[in-house]
Amino acid sequence: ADRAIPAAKQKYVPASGTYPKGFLAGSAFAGVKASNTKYDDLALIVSEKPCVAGAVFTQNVFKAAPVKVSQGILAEKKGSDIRGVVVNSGCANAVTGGLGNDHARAMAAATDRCFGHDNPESLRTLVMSTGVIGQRLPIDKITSAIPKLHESLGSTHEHWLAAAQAICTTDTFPKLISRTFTLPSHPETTYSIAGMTKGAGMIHPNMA
Amino acid sequence: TLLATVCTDVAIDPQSVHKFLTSGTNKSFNCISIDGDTSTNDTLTFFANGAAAPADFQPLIHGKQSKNADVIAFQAVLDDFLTELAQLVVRDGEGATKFVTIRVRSDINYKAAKRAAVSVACSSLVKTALYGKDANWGRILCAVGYAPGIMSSTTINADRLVEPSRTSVSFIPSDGSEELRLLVRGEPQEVDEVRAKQILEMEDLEILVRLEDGPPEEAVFWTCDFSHEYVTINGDYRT
Repeated sequence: ADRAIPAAKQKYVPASGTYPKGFLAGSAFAGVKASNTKYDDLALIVSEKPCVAGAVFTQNVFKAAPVKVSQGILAEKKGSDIRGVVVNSGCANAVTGGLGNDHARAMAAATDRCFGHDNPESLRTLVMSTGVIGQRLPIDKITSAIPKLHESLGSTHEHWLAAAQAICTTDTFPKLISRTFTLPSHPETTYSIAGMTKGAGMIHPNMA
Repeated sequence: TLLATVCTDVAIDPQSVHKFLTSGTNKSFNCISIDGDTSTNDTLTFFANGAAAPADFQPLIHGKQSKNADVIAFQAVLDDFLTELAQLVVRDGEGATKFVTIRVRSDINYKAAKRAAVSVACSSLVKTALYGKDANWGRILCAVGYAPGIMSSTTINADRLVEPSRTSVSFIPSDGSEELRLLVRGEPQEVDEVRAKQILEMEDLEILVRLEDGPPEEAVFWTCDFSHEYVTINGDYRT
């Protein structure tokens, strides 16, 4: 499908940004959905050094495999020593049984290995997926593309924007914002915060 | 499905991340709806690596009684940031032509206000009326009246949550011009059709529902309209 951003939505896409120190973002093509033959559908956002992390998740009873696996990783690591998050679009990996859970863990493990961490019992990368419910991931395509994804990492605005685009499904524009701020105790120190999101349908979050 | 990732170079205590995130999410991503469908995959991940923190900076600890100025300041930054990010999702609602803020004020509690706001935001009839640019306040009121917990009279005094004679509905134009009062304390107003049309032509619109006399709790929820295009997009979607 044509990915041109509608004229009315272009004002929401930033031309530049200020990104937090020590974070990298990137994207790559895996071909998760058969109909997608050219647009990047994998994204990776990582901290150069493992860091503190948390998440909130859907309360839908049919939690997708990446949700269950990510919850498990955060519980096991107690919110510390986390590297980042790997995301695929094109398939939700939801209602996919035990194999779906294995595939979500395989995505995390493949990403961990890119950073020299090879312990499937103690994963450091969270996983998110979005797309059709009830279909299995083409996991070989994804794990083969993850090293390329690792090589794509960078800290420029273009890297962050590419990652924001790669997680989109029916979105008409990538959603990325960033800003700087200070805290009262050290007003001379400038901090940054950046975030990306996706979603245009099946949206009524009730996360906890 | 909603997915989000937020990163910051502030230092945060690992046990406190969840409190910051829950507080922020409850005022932002948990206050949006495009179509009332909660996905199997919704996730917001958050990372804090402390890379910009000075050597003597103590990681932020979000305690129950925390009045630490840094904690308060960071929570405010996070709340505002998550709200801006969440609103982008609503602006891209499938087939949407309008960005709608629903503000409900109740002097009972926040929960009562939020239930009413969610009910209005999820009403197909309200959303199609907005798409049609029709000032159909009756549908708004109807949605308030059937909100969960408002019709039920088991554990909650339902009559107290919403009293028709104390209910008012207005449209607030996004250009800062005067409020259009549609219903005032249960009494329908003579609506200036021309003015209503002007307001409904704008992309952004606020619906204000007042359920109160006393000092109000306020719930704010964001949604979009419901158009033919939404049906086309989802009818054509192939699994």
